[in-house]
Amino acid sequence: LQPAIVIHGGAWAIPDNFAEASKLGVQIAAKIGYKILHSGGSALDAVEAAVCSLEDDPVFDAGRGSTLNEIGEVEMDAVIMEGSELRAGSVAAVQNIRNPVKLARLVMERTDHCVLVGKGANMFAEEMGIEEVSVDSLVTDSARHDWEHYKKFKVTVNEFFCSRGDPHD
Amino acid sequence: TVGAVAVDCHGNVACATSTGGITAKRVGRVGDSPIIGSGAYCDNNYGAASATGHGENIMKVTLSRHVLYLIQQGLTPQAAADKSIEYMFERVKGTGGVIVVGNKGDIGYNFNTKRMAWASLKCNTLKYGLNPGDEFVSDF
Repeated sequence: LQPAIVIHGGAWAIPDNFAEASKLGVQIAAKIGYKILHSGGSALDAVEAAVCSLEDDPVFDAGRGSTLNEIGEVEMDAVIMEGSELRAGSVAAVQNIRNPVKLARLVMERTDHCVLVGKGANMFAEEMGIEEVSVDSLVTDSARHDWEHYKKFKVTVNEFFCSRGDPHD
Repeated sequence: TVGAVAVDCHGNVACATSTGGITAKRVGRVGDSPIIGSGAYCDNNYGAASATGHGENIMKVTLSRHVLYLIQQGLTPQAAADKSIEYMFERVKGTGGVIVVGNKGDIGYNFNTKRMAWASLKCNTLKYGLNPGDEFVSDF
């Protein structure tokens, strides 16, 4: 069987100044994952490595490119799943870690659970020895500018996205 | 939001999705990404899917599981991607995108937003795009 990988970097009204970097970022992630597959590696390792690459790229809304919530904090979500035994792991509203997808995989492989959220997810990350990082290292100037715009004009999330016609995570 | 789906040379499939949320979202609000069956789902019997878009609407139709259901009904991964996005819009006016790989390595993707960055790699052929209708091809 010929291995294959597909990547996405989010569906929304990607602005022109993000366009080229977005196209490049998904190509890099696809190549990283495909190299693993081509050398006989597993689909699970391939998708984890590809998503880590996207989380590390500040052009994408994940990991280093995350947004700020209404009180100026970062809350990230991730899931990973494999298709042989339908094992899955996910984390939600986790804070101050660089690669949530890695933590999701640890939930899948090191616990009897499928989902850990919030404080519990962060406690598990600490237990697993995952380094805590600062909010500043996860948020770009662009994301901070967007957040300040919301706070200044008190636009709700739905109002803003519905007016642009491109609601998205 | 970002995501990946893959099938390896042993026929095992996997999927992953990760997101940094929406600017100024309510504290504790969680979208589709970490919800198994919504943000991602896979099964070696059919394939793997990862979703992106308006989380609340994706959850209402359990988009990724819906893609695999359509493959189970006999659709190709591309047709399943097309139909699932169409279904989400028809039922809840949802917007977003999905990427799919079948358990035999067939690829599919679709989106009804203005843009979605995507890329695929199979048989050393890299394909990628951003706007509707884009499909740039290069050798890897």
